[in-house]
Amino acid sequence: MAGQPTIASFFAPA
Amino acid sequence: MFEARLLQGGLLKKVLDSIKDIITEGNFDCSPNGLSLQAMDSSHVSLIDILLESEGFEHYRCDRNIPMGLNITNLVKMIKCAGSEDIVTIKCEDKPDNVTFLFESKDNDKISDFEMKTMTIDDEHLLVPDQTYTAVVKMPSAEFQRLCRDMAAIGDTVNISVTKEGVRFSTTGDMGTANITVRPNPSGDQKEEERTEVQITEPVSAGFALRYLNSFTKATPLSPTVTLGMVPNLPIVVEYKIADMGHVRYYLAPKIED
Repeated sequence: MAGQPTIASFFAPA
Repeated sequence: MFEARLLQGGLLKKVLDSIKDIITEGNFDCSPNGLSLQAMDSSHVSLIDILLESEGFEHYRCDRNIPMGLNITNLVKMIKCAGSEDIVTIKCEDKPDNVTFLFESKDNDKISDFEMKTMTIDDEHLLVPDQTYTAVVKMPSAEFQRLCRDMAAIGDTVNISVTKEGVRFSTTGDMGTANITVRPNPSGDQKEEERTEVQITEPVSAGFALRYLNSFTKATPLSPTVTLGMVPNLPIVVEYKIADMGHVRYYLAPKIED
């Protein structure tokens, strides 16, 4: 099974 | 104040159709450059990025940056009241409590105005870096839509592998497996929007949730082509360009092997 990370774990807050 | 007049009101309906299944509210940012929106789905797995450039409007006036927080479900209900050929004008004050939508029929024989309450939305903006994609695939949007739908009938996650030979979409579910390979075909007699083009610097492969990719394909009526951009271990971007106007882009985090 593969986990689903959030998008915020790839892009920094603006 | 903000005032924008769009000759193709039907475009607004298509833009809303492309996001209404993913987000329920969002801040439309009005700026001198255009109308934009950035919003995450409720699970914060994907990010929507919309830009409607000021040049694409017949008339556009924006004196300062105005965040226009709107409930998307209600916005869809209001915009549905416009005819698909209507001219739509969006108006609000600098610190709006309400936004006015004015619909004019093409023959100018019917004018309607709707006022909608704004809401304060405290959302987190993310910085999407300008990056060079390791693999870029441009393909007919209808074909991508069909492919995502077919894959979702078999499994929940699709593995997308791009090599210079083409793009391979694979999925596995309880009933079995499915693989679809789309090959680049830039040399035939096809029109540009019917071609599949692949540009890569190195092969890339990653898994993505089909539920989200399927939602993204609701943007298909906006553009005859879709562009997928991939970088190893980073979100995929699925971009629908809106002619002379801007884009709807979706970013989706890849699945990570445990």
